[in-house]
Parts: sequence; C-alpha cells; structure tokens
Amino acid sequence: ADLEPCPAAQPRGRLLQTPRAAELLLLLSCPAFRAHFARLFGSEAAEQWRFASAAPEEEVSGDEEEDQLRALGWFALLRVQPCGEAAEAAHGPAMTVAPLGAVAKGTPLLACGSPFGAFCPDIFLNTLSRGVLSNAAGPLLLTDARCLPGTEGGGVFAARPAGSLVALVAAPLCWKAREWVGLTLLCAAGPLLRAARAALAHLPDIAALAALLPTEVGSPRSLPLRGLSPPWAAAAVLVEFGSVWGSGVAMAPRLVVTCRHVAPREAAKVLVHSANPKSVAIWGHVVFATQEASPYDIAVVSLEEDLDGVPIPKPVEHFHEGTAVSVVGFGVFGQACGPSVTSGILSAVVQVDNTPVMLQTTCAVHGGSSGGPLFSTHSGDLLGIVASNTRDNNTGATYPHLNFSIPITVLQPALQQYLQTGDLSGLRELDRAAEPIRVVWRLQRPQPTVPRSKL
Amino acid sequence: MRRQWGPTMRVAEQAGCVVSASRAEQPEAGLWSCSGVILSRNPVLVLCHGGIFTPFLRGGSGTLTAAGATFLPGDSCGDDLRLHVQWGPTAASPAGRSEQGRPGLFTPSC
Repeated sequence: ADLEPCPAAQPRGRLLQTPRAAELLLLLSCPAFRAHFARLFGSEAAEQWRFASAAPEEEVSGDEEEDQLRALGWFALLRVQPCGEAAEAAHGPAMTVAPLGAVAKGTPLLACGSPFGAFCPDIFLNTLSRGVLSNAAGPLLLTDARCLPGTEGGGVFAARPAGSLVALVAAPLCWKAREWVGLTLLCAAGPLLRAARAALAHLPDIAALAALLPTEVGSPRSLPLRGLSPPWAAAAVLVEFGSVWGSGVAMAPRLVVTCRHVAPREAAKVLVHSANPKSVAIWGHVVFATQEASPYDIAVVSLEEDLDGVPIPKPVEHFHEGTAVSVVGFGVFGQACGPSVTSGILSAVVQVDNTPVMLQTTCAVHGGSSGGPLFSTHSGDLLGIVASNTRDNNTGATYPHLNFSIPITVLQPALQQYLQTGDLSGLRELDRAAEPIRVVWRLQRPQPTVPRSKL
Repeated sequence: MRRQWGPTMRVAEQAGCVVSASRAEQPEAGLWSCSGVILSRNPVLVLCHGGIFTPFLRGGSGTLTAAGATFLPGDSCGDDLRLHVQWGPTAASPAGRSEQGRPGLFTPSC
C-alpha cells in the first residue's frame, strides 16, 4: 500500500488529515506489565494461550507468532515531523491519564482504535467500543470492550474524569485452549508513560520531550486494586474440587451455590476461596447436587466457617429483558487474578408456563465462570447462576457472548427452606423438573445441527 | 450514551490515530500498521504499539526479550524504516483523503 498523501477526491467516508511522516523516538515496555504477563500467561498452561489476530485454526507461522508474543508488551513513542503549517498546539484538549489503581473493576470504558490499522482509515479510523474494566493485575488490564486486529496501540478511556486515558490496547484478541475469550488485553497508560519518561532520561537528545508527556491526575495510585470493584462483586467466590475449579456465589455466610459440574458429588469436600474483602480459603462440603438428568446444573455447599465481610446478594423477583447485567466469575485466570467482571444485557428470559427457567445474557462468559453470579449492574441484585456458554459442535466455535444462567427465582424458595430448616426437599424438586424445562435446557430443536451448550 | 460519554468520545477521537510502517526502498514488501494515541500536539508525539516495528529491528525480535531491556532507542530499527501517522480532521487543518491499498478484506453479505 502507498501511504503518501494523494490528491483530494470525493471522500467516501470522513475527512482525514493526509498521512504525516514521523520518526521513531524509542521503543519501550512496562516492566511490571511484563512481569504480570509472565505470571498469568507464562505458566505451564502457556501453550493454551494465543494472542494472534488470526483465529486458532488459521495457519500462522511459528516465527510470526513468536514475534507477536515478544512484541506484545512493547509500545513505541513517535514524533511527527512538523508540517510547516500553523502549529497544532490549539487542536484537541490536553490529555489526562488515570493513575494505576484509580479505575475499579466494572468501571465503564471506551476503547478507540482503528480496526485493520491503515486499511480504509476513512471508514475505520477511531472506531469506538464500549465495555468495562474486567480484571487487573498491576498494569495488566483486561476489558470486555470488543476490539479487532489493528486496534493494538489504541487508547482506552474512562468517562470520569472525562476523557482520561486509562490504557492502551496490547492484544485485541485472546484465545485460550482454542476458544476466543472475548477479552482485550491492555497495558495501563500511567506506568507506560512513567516508563517512557524514564527511558527519555537516558536519551539526552530527546530528554526534554519527557516534559510534554501527559501526567496522571486523579486518585492516588496507591489504592489497592483488589478492593476497588462494585460491592456486589465480592459475593463471587472460587470453588475448588480436586483439580476442578469454578465459580460460586455466597447466599449466606456459610452457604455457597455453584454448579454441579464444579462440585459434582454430595458430601464431597470443596475449598472455597473469597477474594474480597480479604483473601480467605474455607473448607466446605457439598450438601446437595442435582442429578445428572436434572436440567438445573446446581450444587449447594455448606462451609465450615463464615465468609466474614462477604456481602450476601439480594435476589430479584422479576426479570426484565434489556436490563444491564454483569457476570462475576473466576473464568480464565482462576485464583491467579481475582474474579473478572463482564458486562452486557439480559438478552432473553425463557419461560415455561409463565415461569422463568433460563436467562441469556450478552456478557462474555468463559470456562471457569460456571456457578458464578449474574447481577443487575445498577442495583447489584442477584439474577441468576451462570451455567454455560455456547459451542457449535459442527465448527468448534465457542460463543462467549451467548450464555445461560439459572434464574435465582428457581432456587430461592428451596434455598430459603434449607437455610431455615435444613430441609433439602425443596432442592430435590430440582431433580423433578418438568419435561418442557428439560427440553429448554437441552436446547432441543427440530434441526439436528444446533449449537450445544457447554462450559 | 452521548451525554455521559460525549466529552470522552471527543477526546478519544481527537487523540486517536493510525500508524504505518514500511521499508523506504521496498514499500511493496509490506505495510505494517496499528492504532495510536496522540499524547502531545506541539510537537506531535504519538504512542502506539511496538509490534509493527519487529520486522525492522536490526537485532531481530529477540532484541525485545533481551535480559533487562525496558527500552530501545529509535536507531534500534533499520534506516529504511518509514513511518506515517494519520488522524482525523481537526478544526483548523486542511483535510485530505487517502486511498489505501486493499488487503485481503472484503464484506460478504450476511
């Protein structure tokens, strides 16, 4: 492609500046980002992770993929050559940068990048995408804002303070075990700019440019990230059963609900980890798990000690399609990174005999999220328990943004009965769900090739 | 969305840009590009992803993983590196239009 300025013509899309020549000042990486990346993605399971722009089944040479991985945490500082026209000083507001730790999990974010890079900038330049801060490990951030190849280096901004730069896109697409995770990997802008200043100090010819880099404004950067998330998110716990782990939600100080496929056997011992308000691990045992034949994939765990300080969510009584919702779960990283928050809407409420029996959302849901809570984003009330996302068995494609939850209204009366009396009979009714409910949860359709639920 | 995000969208769109890298002597050999953020306007300083520079590193991509390397000066890339930055219209600047080459991307009917 020829990127030299070309004669003006009838614009198809928006008007653009002609491309301007620039020089590379330096390449830089954020050491803390690299350290967290190595911890989270560089374990024995590293081969499960890919960050290539191409889908896992596409052919990408090993060298090319290795180059991409090496460069993943590297950024570049450029200086555009002056154009000789009026100085650009007056154009655009001054950039502000959010300090690391000042943005909480679940905070809405706006990503701005150019899909496919320099391809058709009049069409694709500065495409916007909304999401939330899903997770954080130091300056390594994850968002569920959907980004595309070519948006690497694009800015990610917060609404408060207005237009503050939170991060830059490091890898728009993440794949784990050949499944698209639906999260975008970011590097926090504050530490990156600090690294740029430190690097410039070693380069006398351009050291003065450090004074022009935007500085962090806002809350102190010493705030602990773990404590910064919506209060309702703290009800999510990690449930470990042998080598299997999944998510769960605290329904009482000593009672956790999860999925049967996470804690499959009654009387089995499980370890429940809570990340907030403090990191604790408490043993418990499964007091109830639905039978394999039950459409409801549910297990109830009784703990040996109270989950101190963990908020008990308020269950909703009614569902409204289109409600903003959040899924909190330990998908993707397990214990290594605390729970992830993903955002979306309640996309469908499936009813049988006017009773909700299944919820669908547009939140990104990954393996390990099973058993986690589905909350109303605005009220923090509990809507359901995540049970599965979707895989098309014909193509192998996983759809993290189509997922299924068990409405809390299905469980709440039985849980209350158990909590008050120790009587499990209400929960046992879940094994006797009517055939139409079984049909819904089997995703039975006339066509034989429909996607099947799994997680 | 506009009311809450209006100021942020304005900042994001004014700061957003696209960065292209090619070889001066062999532009046909390939074009690498990514997104970027304009950090400063006078002079114009841009922060973008480093991945597009990998093919131009004198020491190869291994330079990026050399022990302790947290930055590399600009001359770590070969002299034939040519960079261009493009951004959207700003109030007082003449606007043009670029006709880009077409990579293998098309828009199939859904």
